[in-house]
Amino acid sequence: SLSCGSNVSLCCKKDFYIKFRDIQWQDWIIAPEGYHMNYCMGQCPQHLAGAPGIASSFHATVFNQLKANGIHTAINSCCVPIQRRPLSIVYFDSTHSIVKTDIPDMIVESCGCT
Amino acid sequence: SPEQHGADESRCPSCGMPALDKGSEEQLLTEIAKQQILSKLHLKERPNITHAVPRAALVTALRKLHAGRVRQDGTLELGNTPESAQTRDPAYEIVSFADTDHADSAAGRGGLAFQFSKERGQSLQILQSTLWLYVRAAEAPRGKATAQVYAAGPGGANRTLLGQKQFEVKWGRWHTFTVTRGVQAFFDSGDKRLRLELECQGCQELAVLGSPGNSSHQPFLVAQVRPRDESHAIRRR
Repeated sequence: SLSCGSNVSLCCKKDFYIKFRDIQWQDWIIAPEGYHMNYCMGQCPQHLAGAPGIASSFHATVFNQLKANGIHTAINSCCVPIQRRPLSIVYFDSTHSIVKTDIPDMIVESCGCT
Repeated sequence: SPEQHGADESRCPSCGMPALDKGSEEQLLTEIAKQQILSKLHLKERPNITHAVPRAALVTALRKLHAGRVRQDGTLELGNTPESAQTRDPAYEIVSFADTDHADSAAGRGGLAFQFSKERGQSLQILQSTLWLYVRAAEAPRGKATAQVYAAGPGGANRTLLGQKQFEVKWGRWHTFTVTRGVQAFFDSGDKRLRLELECQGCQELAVLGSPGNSSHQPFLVAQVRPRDESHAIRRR
């Protein structure tokens, strides 16, 4: 999985971090101090399609069927998250109780082509 | 479509949308992130914090929790709960501080009130719930005491015993009471405020601290909660 740089045009992971202080959310979110959202961007040429990840399941089967039937020229492979991790968050809810929860699949760890 | 990709650098290669300028893109992504967090926490909007919980009370409560480790600089080191990180319906922990300015607390009956926000129609399973109380002796500590925690019904009627504990009287110490059953009954009911009452034999001279002056000893209740998945219920026919 590639990390996006200035000269990377292929499918890669772009780091994107939001500091809760910058959006005035630090008064209700106790921890962490920010959110590493990240996202995927870049090109997915045909030779990269079918890279491991979520592609190795239902989607891969569909795309392989389409390729086998020669319909692939009409379809582009997409650059999508293939690995994500949860975000642990501690915050005040509307009744000023403190809540700690793990939200699954919130942080993009790596990207790949479908 | 394929025509939109390739040489045309002004278009997003992933989705064919027109490219945004850097400022607008950052603004859009921030907005998406905000909406994503609120939606995952089942919140329509960010909670409006009208009064802050005293920092000392917050730090004490978090230090008592196994997962929230407080660093020297006061920030939190967070760890994922292994089980909840893998499931779609994660368990979460709630810490609620006793409402010390509420009439129940002022009544002198050892009354504590806790308020929880409830989502309409959501069924919750209480995995474990513990009441934390800081008890200190007014005079030289001696002997053992027995404390009981009751859930009070509306208007103080129909009290239910939730837990009982015998402990050594010390100068000042935190005590825990398991109140899982009572908290589950509360979440199954339509009430918004959980009222608990304390009784103590052999420890009339003890004080349960909860006044604003003793914010680091403010009583609190911890609950591990999981949304109840009705689809997994087993029925026998």
